[in-house]
Amino acid sequence: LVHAENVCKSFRQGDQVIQALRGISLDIYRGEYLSIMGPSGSGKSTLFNMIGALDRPTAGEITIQGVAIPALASRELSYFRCRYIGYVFQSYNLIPSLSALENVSLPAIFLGLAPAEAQAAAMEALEYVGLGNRHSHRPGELSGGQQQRVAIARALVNKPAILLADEPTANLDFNTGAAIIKVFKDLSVDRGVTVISATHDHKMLANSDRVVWIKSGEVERIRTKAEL
Amino acid sequence: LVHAENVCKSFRQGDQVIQALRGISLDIYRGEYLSIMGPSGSGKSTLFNMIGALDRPTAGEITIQGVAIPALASRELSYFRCRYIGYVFQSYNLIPSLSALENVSLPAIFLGLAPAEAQAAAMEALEYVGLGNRHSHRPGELSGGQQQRVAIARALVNKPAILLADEPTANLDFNTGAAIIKVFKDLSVDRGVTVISATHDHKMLANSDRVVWIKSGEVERIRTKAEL
Ligand SMILES: Nc1ncnc2c1ncn2[C@@H]1O[C@H](COP(=O)(O)OP(=O)(O)OP(=O)(O)O)[C@@H](O)[C@H]1O
Ligand SMILES: Nc1ncnc2c1ncn2[C@@H]1O[C@H](COP(=O)(O)OP(=O)(O)OP(=O)(O)O)[C@@H](O)[C@H]1O
Ligand SMILES: [Mg+2]
Ligand SMILES: [Mg+2]
Repeated sequence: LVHAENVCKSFRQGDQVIQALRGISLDIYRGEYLSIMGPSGSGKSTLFNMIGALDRPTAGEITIQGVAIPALASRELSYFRCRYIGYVFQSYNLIPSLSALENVSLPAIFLGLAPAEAQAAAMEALEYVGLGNRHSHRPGELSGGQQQRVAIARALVNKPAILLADEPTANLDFNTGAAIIKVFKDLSVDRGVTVISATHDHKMLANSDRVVWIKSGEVERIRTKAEL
Repeated sequence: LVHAENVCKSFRQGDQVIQALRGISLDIYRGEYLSIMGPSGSGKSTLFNMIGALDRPTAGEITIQGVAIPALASRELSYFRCRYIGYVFQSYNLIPSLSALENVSLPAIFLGLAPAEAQAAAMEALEYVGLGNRHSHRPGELSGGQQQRVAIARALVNKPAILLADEPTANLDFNTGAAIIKVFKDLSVDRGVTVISATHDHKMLANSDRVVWIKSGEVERIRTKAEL
């Protein structure tokens, strides 16, 4: 489904150049559950931004279903992302002035659903992550882990083909984290959603079809579940 | 050092009342390393806000060294917090427009140090967490775990008597997290700093003198290291 070919990304700050990605080549198959692990600063979120078409590589190529994502026009790209990819950002990126329900409704509204339909879909997603009773609260009125779950609900509301989850259980206790991992696994097994998750959470390993370890912007090794 | 007596905290939103803390009573001793664990939404950050004098209890009392914190005048309170308590917030609360060095310098400047002294102390703290070479970068130019470590450096810059760390290793990989836990342990053992850390990270248990489990706003149980 996703093909990365020698993807590089550099950031330049004055005289300093940070090589965040140094030639990542990787194929990600439809319906698989792939975990990406690696030390802090190794390039996981940067790679996510590439796959999710939120940023452009400095060099190399990313295609999703054979389509070179940067080649899409801006409006097409926004629609494509909203329709097919659910994002759980590492910092959640919730809108502070909106309630949980309004935050989760946004992708559905952007996709063209009527407000009542968008709200119904958002409520369903919030209940799925155990936060239906907190729908009227703004992010500042929710715990860290509750905010994280709102971000997860938002990623699920449009029933995406690809779920990009950046450290989705970082602020969750063991049981709440395990419940979320199960949600992801069920999406992968039952609905064929391709789950790609950056994580430091070793609970993810048992549920992954493959695990990719990244170090200093390069693929260090890839293991299938059988090999773990 | 810290005495909490039947501390309650409620949040009211329209018709809904959330009882975040339901009568927490707890003594925290000088120089100990105390971990607070509990499910998402159980009240850990809320309790931190009480101990750290960032919010007031609805009922009950908090004292630090016998001083009832809410009784202090505002300017005294700000100075007390800045001088004695280092905070690592769950959402880091870094200022996006400032560099890592400027963020970490702020508490030292607020305490009255000259800018050059504040910068030197900030650089030392950044190097201590392995980020001296990234001092000129703003939070948006750092990875999630790197931002977390900047927040930790900021908490350490004034060499606090109490370190309040809310989920300080949530976004760190195993090795980076273990290195930070060691920093905290060394502060506790070598310098008598009282370390109070909310965490979902089981690596913390081996290093804690005591662990308090919180559930639905109440102390569920407390165990010493020997009892674990
Ligand atoms: N906008 C930027 N400008 C400069 N450097 C950046 C920028 N974004 C990321 N970097 C750097 O690129 C490297 C990779 O960052 P990335 O966020 O991908 O790491 P990560 O693996 O997600 O880390 P973590 O586990 O801490 O979240 C890091 O050294 C980071 O500081
Ligand atoms: N400002 C607020 N208004 C309303 N409810 C709040 C507010 N702050 C916290 N709460 C609620 O109080 C409860 C306790 O929140 P708290 O942030 O202390 O939990 P926590 O144990 O830190 O959770 P996590 O592990 O997810 O960070 C939660 O149900 C939360 O939604
Ligand atoms: Mg990251
Ligand atoms: Mg919390």
